Amino acid sequence: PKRFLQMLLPGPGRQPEGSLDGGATRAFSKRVLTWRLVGEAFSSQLSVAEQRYIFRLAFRMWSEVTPLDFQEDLTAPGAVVDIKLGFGRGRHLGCPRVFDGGGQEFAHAWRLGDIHFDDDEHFTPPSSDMGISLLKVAVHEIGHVLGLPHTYRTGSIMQPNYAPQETAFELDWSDRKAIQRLYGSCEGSFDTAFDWIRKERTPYGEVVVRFSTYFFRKSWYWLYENRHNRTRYGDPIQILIGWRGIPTQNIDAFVHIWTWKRDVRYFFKGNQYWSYDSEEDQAHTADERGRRYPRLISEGFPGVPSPLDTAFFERRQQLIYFFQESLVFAFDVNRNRLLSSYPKKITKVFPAIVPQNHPFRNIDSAYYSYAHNSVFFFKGNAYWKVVNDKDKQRNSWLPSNGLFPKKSISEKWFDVCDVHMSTLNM
Amino acid sequence: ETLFHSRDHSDLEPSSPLRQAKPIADIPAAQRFLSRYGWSGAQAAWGPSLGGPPEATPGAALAEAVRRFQQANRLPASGELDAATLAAMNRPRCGVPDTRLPPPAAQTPPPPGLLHRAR
Repeated sequence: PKRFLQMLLPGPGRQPEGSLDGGATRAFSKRVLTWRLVGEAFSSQLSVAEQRYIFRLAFRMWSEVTPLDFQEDLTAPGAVVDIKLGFGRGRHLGCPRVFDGGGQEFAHAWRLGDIHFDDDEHFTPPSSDMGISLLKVAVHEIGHVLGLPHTYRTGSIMQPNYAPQETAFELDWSDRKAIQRLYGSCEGSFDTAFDWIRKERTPYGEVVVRFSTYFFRKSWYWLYENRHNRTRYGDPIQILIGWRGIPTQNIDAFVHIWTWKRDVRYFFKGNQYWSYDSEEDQAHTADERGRRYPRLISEGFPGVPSPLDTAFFERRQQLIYFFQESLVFAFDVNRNRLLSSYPKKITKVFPAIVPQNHPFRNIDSAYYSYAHNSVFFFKGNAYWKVVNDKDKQRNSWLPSNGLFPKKSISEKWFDVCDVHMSTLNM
Repeated sequence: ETLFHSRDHSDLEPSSPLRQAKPIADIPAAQRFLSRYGWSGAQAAWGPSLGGPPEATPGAALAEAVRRFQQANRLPASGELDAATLAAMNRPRCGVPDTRLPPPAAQTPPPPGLLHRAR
């Protein structure tokens, strides 16, 4: 009881959680938070493994939309674990707020990170459509511990009343923006970004071309759903799981050569490159002449150095631009050789529109976006957009291939957030 | 002794599987609800639950609290404890008190075409 009493006293400048004039308030200043299902407070309704899995998933769902990472900690002294979860009935766990039995109040969260679930409720796993989804309640209560108050906005996970879920629930746009107002957007550099083009046949037999946007970082990746302004639910995923036969981390570049005669996709890492089979969704083992992959970049692209920083295919010119350090190499895919006037300084080929506002060297990724019909240079948290035809039509004075001043990647592509390694392959 | 349990375990309710919450069906229970979840009452919304009757909320103040709760739950703001209001009070809910709702303008409208699809 002493433990909870001192939590009720509002901290300096803080309202006790849930006070009538409270609002959203950031609760933690560090980036990695630890949590634990308290050993003497397991539920009697689900296996301990299932309870822990559900909580791990609940934390992961917040981690997918915030810069926070959550790690289950089973060894540190209880007092240093940031968020402790436990089940109890009636008078429980030394908590001054007594549970009322099955129905009505099903859980509550305390300001300093304790979350209690009323074990008189019928909590069920995500796969069940009976009872009360433990996952949904856990995501709600974690939202409180992170600083979010109740809202009656339809669709929000922070509504005070439990809404039986029709489909698998996710954090919607407004909940994401609410938590990002407290903890900021997700930043970080990418190893490569690209649009994956694929042809599909509609039920009426027409061939349509669709594209998906991918962001790669270290050993994981996100699919970005441009029409929903967010990453795919459940991402990031390990590269190992989603892409068969290419290196499982730290990809340098991706290039899709797409002309009337060719439709090939290459991944580059170090001094080698891999060809990827879109139909079979795996890397080729050999090319049409039987030469095995991976192959040396110096063999497949004579004159191109390695390792590369990045590369992209310019479809109209049918050139691949390879980037290394402060230089860019233009490679003619039809003659299979470098243009004679290359390499050149990146700043010469892609001049800054605003002086000194330029990535200069070591570009993380040169990404042609079909959603925006533009090339973007990514470096660190920033992107520079390359002048395209539409820009030129509007302002003819713009230099060809000029770079607009840098902006923040997280202001254009939302919710590309890391998760803790321990939850990466959930 | 583990972190939470009192030495004599008096804080552990004997687990009786049939424990059901008492329905909120009369004014005292509704007053307790409104006070517990921050809709009324001088008692700190988020304080220990006291077993005894809530501070008697005078009629006008009770009606006002009921009205606020009804508005938030998109019920006719009559200030009366009608059946729909009592039903809303009895729905499964989180125990954290409700806060004043942000003005509607505060919500950033989601971009068009947002779909909720499975994970």
